[in-house]
Amino acid sequence: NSFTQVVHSAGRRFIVSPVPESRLREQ
Amino acid sequence: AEDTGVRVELAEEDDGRKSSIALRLWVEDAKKLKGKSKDNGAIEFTFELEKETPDDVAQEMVDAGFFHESDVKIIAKSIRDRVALIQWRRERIWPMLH
Repeated sequence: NSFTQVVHSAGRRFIVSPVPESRLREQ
Repeated sequence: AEDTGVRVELAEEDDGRKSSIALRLWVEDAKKLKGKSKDNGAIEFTFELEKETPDDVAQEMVDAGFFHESDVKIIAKSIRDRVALIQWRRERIWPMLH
């Protein structure tokens, strides 16, 4: 999806996407 | 495991056999980090169980700009705790199921 970002570093691929609201801890 | 403020979970179901596992890491409590972290979202990556160490991956996340250098240990610990749990499950649970 358009919110996903791919970052390459030292040969590794990191895929960054938003944390679903339901997975965030209640503060 | 200790609450590091950083959550690490499996990003896919563990079949108990693969040497690499997909993990997803995100910050639950930014106050537990020493440096300011960007609002990164969830970072998904693969981890080679037998070849890599959590410290290597944590350093790469710092190098990639996700976290401040001062938090490399807390990131590594968060990954290490999750990997240890996955390996424990593989050793204890999978032999019982098969």
